[in-house]
Amino acid sequence: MNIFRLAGDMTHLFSVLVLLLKIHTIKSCAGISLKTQELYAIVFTTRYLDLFTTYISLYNTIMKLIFLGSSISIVWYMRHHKVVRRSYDKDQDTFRHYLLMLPCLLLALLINEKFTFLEVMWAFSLYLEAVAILPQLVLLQRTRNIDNLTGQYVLLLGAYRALYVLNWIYRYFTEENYVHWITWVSGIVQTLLYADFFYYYFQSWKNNVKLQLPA
Amino acid sequence: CFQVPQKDEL
Repeated sequence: MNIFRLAGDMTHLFSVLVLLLKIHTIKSCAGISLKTQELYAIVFTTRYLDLFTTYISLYNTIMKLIFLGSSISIVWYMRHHKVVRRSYDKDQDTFRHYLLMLPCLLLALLINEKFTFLEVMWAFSLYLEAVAILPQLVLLQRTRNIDNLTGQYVLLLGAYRALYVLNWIYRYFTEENYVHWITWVSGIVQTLLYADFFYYYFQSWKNNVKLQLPA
Repeated sequence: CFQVPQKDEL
């Protein structure tokens, strides 16, 4: 495992920890899109079906279980926890996320590495992950005051994606037969979606003002 | 038979 991949996994892990910290200690999910969290829960459930069929490493298995468990528990907290659910910006979080799922499924049926159940689900999870951040970005744009933890959460997620792109470049040049077109294209699309957010985040950081996205 | 590459990333 190279340094970019490890750093990518760690920023992903930190993003989840930041979100759990906000939910557990502040008992708030203000500014967090339940739609995006639901999509992530579906993404990890459909991608990690290979937990039952393929063993890669202990690291791989543990990380998969962490991402599965945390994404499902975050959705549960936002929907059912008696305190946390009250802070959810339901009226602002109106992105019709289920509309994203059908095109991703159709694309996965058409473009996959092999036409089997596991491979189609794997491709579906990659296409869905590429667009899963959209409801969160729309919610951020509507929120007047983005709190620090929410800003850091999205920043860490974006960093995780960017580090994975570096990891692919590194692996392409150092490993033989390392080619994953589906992962690369959907991963690059996903990273580009963060570009706008990155720009405004660093502007606000540089000028030392509160993060606000233009409407 | 066509072999798909191993998926060792998360």
